[in-house]
Order: sequence, then C-alpha cells, then structure tokens
Amino acid sequence: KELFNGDQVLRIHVESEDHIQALKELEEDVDSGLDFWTHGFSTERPIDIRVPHSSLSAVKDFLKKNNVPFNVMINNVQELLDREKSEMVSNAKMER
Amino acid sequence: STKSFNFAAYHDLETIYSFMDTLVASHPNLITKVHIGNSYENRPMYALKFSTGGVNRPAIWVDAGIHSREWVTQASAVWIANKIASNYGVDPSVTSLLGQMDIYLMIVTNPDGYVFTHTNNRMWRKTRSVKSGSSCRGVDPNRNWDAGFGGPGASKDPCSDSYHGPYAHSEVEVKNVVDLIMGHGNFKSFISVHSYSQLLMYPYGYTCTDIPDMSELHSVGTAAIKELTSLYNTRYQVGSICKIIYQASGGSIDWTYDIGIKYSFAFELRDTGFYGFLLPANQIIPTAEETWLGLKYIMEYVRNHPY
Repeated sequence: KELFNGDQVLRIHVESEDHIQALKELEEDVDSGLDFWTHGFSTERPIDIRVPHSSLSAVKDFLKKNNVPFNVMINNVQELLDREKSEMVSNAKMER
Repeated sequence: STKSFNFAAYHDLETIYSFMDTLVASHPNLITKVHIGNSYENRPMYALKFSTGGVNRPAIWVDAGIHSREWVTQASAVWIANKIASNYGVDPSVTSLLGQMDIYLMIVTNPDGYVFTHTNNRMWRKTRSVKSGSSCRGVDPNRNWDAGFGGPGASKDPCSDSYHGPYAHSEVEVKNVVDLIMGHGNFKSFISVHSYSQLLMYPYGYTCTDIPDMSELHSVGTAAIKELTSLYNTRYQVGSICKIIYQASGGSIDWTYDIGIKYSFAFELRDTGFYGFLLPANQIIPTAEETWLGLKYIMEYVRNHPY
C-alpha cells in the first residue's frame, strides 16, 4: 500500500509568464513524482500540486529561486488519509 | 433497505454495487440495472436506468467517478440515485421529467481504479490497463475519447496521470460508454461529474474555439450554478473547459457535443484545496444536495428544450 508520509500539497499562485515557464519546467521533471491536482497554468487560477516528501525541499527551492509565490495547502497528506481511513472504519461499525 | 444505508460515508465498490441492487429491488417499476460491459480487470460496469416506460425515449446521461480518486463524486452519485428514486411520484418536477425522459446514472465509471484507490493507492486517477513496453499502468479515461485525441493537454507518456492512451477509445471503460451512447442514439444531455475545484464546464477542452451553442450553454450553466449556490453558497465558476481550466484533449463532453449531444456539461465538485480528493465524509451529503439542485436545473432545461 502506497503511503504519503510527509507529502505536501502546495498551492501556487501564478502571476507572470515567467512563473508559467518555471512551472512548465517543473511539470516536465517526471523524476520528482509531482502530482498536479489542478492543471493548466494561468494567472486566473491557482495550481495545486502534491509533492512527495523526497522532492519537497528541491521543489520549494526551485519555486523560491524563480520567485513563484506558493503556500502549503496540506501539510501532511498521510495524516488526512489516516483520518479518512479511521472515519471509514468507524462508519462501517455503525452500519453493522 | 436503502433507508438504513449510510449516505454520509465513503464505501467500497462491493457496497456500492450492493446498494444499487437494493435500490433497484425497492423501485422495480422505475429502475433497472444496465450492464454496459466489463472493465479491464473484468469487473462489471453498471448504469442505473430510471425509466417510466416507452421505447427509446430521449435520455440524459450522468456519470461519476471516471477519475477514481475523486471519491466525493461516486458518493454523491449514490445519494443522487436515491434522491431520484425517492422523489419520483413526490416531486412534480422529477415526476414530470421521468414522464418524458429516461435518466442513465453511472455511479462508478472506473471500477478498477476505484478498487485500486481502496486497496493500493488512494491517489490513483486512471484506469488499470497494462501498456506493452511500459512498466506504468493506466490511461486517463478523460483523455481517451475521440475528440482532438492526442492533442494539447494530454500526455503521451504512459507514466503520466494524464496519459491519453494508445488510441481513442482504447480503454474498455470508455468504449463501453461510447457503445451505449451510440447504440441508444437518443441522448439529449451528457453530464460528467468530477471533483475538485468547483466548476461547471461546457465544451470545448481540446480547442479554445467557442462552440456554436456557447451562449445558450453558458446561460444554462450560470442558472444551474445559481441553484446550486443557493443552498450553501458554495462558489462555482462557469465556462468552457479550455477557458476556465486548461486546454485538455480527448475529454468525454467534447466527444458527446461533437456527435450532437448539445447539452454536454462537466461538473467539478468540492473542494478547493484544503482537502483535495480527501474531502471529509461529513461533506458528502451537503455536496450531493447542492449538486442535485444544479443537476436538476439542467435536466429540467433539457426537458423543456427538445431539439
């Protein structure tokens, strides 16, 4: 079972064409294992990306280096998953 | 009994399929379970057909869960199935709609992916088909339709989450729906339900060119969202796929629009980032309730505007 310990979801606020170019570069880097939750790069809408723990510092450094503004939407994906799992277990018990 | 079913919880495929059987058994004169084919891993694929009779009536298609990790869509579709069944004969609007048209509702459009999200990888989005020459599995089933197939906004890399597949309709899950739609020949509306980002979209995605019916679909979409928003004030945007999210080729509603199904829409349900695909279960019913209002508006509009 795949775990997502320490994975974060970053929300990126694109403000310029330079930011878009930087994100395209990021998207092409398949080795980082980035999971784009929202696609399409425009200044109209934020972009959410799940970043594996192992790539976090590199991705954050890259965004900072390119002056791309971002914030952390989900601090630890696995924590949410664990909560979801325990909720499902408790719901299943209720049904029985 | 459907009365004891917990709609405010996420369920596995077996439980959803069992719920469908219960719903059909409770409304034998209204609902039938249509077996439209099997998935890549040989799981049956079912659409619930709500019909009060008549041969080849005009119909509305609604599907959920084509992207397996978007769990609130399958859960909302379960609630909506029950809502349609329980409102028939009670709500004049639903009763009148089903007096004239059939509704096909597919709750789990990507069953292999859905099972995989429960057992191996909660973040799985694609089908589970094997590609020769690649260790990566699965195709994005919403990049696999014959509408600008292989164009911008889809990946040729089998490891990508938006991989379009080797050819249009290569995925049996897509082909099964295509065959049903083509074989039926009288669908007037096709609505695909996705989540997250709170949008109601119409074609096109494969090009940023406006569709001929843009102004009508935009006004239907805007009015539908006004209804949706009236319940909990959830913020939605309305527009073409290309203009409000991104250029994406091979999408289902582009294909349906191009074969003549004018009222083609795609919903993106909650949320906007704080939970993503891990929306807490206590938001299932509110999400389904508001979605139902938007959906009902579109269905009523389709009924009132035959073409």
